[in-house]
Amino acid sequence: AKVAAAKDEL
Amino acid sequence: MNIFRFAGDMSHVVSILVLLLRLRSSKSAVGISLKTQELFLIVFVTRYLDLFTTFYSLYNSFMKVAYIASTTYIIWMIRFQEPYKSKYDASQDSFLHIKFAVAPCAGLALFACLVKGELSPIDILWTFSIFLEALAIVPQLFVLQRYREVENLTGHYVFFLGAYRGLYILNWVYRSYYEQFYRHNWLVYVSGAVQTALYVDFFYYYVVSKYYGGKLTLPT
Repeated sequence: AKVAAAKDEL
Repeated sequence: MNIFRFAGDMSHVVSILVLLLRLRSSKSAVGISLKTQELFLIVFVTRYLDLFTTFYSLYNSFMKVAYIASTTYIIWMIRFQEPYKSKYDASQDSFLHIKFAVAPCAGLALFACLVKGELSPIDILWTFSIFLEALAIVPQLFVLQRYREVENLTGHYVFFLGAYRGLYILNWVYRSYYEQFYRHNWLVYVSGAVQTALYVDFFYYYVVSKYYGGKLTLPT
């Protein structure tokens, strides 16, 4: 699945 | 993980350490905005709810907990611990009432999520935190402006925080080029750009003062 920008960022 | 994102995160960590050092070394919170710290805590708590739902990496989870814990500690120091408590001057930190930052961001987040069809509370709070983070530094910038002459460590604190945001923009550029499964999020980009733009003026005076080796003084 595509990860939306910044969802996995801090 | 890429070099810009990691450098950004480290810059964020350094900024928090510098702030703690600044508080401890001067034994006062004069020149530090408690409001900014409280806004950051709201940002972290609402954004990092995914700690309970999604596991990204040990690094990611550790940093989230560290940001929440360190910011809570800083707020506790300024609000309840001596000598910070009695030296903290709330009248110098009066700009931007918390509710006037929170309410518009909450409204905007609700609207944005309705449009995007993301209706889970976690998504709405995450979007809210993206907007609120852009505003969180504003009270701190106003406190700097009030005292005009910026104490060394306080200047470094704001500098590292700004560097973190700037590096995150480079990180998004990098990711959009090199990551196959990457989806743009324009709300994040726009609020990230706004947030970084707020630091530009401070950066200019910071760099000039470092270049000439003088004190960091902001114009009236």
